[in-house]
Amino acid sequence: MFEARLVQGSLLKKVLESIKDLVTDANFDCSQNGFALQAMDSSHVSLVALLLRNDGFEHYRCDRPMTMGMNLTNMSKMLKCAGNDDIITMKADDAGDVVTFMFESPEQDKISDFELKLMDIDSEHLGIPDTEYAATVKMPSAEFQRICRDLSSIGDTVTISVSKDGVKFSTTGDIGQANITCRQNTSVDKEEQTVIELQEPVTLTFALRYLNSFTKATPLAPTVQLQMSKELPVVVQYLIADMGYVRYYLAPKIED
Amino acid sequence: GSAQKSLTSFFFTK
Repeated sequence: MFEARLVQGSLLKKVLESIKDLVTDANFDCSQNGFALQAMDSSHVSLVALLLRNDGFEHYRCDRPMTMGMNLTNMSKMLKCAGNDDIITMKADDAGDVVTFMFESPEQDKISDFELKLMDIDSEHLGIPDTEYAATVKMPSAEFQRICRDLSSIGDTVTISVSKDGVKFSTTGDIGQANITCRQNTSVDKEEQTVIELQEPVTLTFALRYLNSFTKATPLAPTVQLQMSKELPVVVQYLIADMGYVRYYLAPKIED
Repeated sequence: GSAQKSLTSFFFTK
């Protein structure tokens, strides 16, 4: 038996919006620790990892680990039927082939249940080693979203260069080129600022199409963290307050 | 030109 009740149901709606553009079908892994997912996009150059810890739910029960395969487009259709203030409960039997989403209005005067058919999905689980990254950038998530969106109107790829002075985003396209530099913010009173931790300067190039998909997670967190090392996939992480994270990995473009 | 490797070449498959 799996049962998870989330008073802030809008969080689950936002989580789904943050992954459904990247992945169509995915296995959710439910365990005593929480509700998790790891999935690659169809071209296998990007990966999303989600964790919602058990203690972030008002009620959480998972008698034995289970995998629930869902079509995310269909899951999204159902979650869109929940009000933003609704409480969402997910329920599934151990041997069942459906998951039930129950929506309760805050005044408890409307209760809905939606049953989604589960599916068998073959998926590769990747082991991602813990790595010390050469550069870590924390910046306002809305700023990162804006930069990715703006640059994708000029070019298809972005080169991200991190030095001790700041982080530079550059692109080139048919119409010209663009550079945006965010300097490390030195004012201490600003909560959302650009902070750089640097072991050594690093420059990597990525497809903007994927980064733009990652920024669908912007409503989940005020800050985004980018971690980069030479010739390694970038990690783009959004922390979900008191609950877990949505983390994306993207392979860099490498010169032939 | 530039190429993009699969993530499976960076991480190991479980």
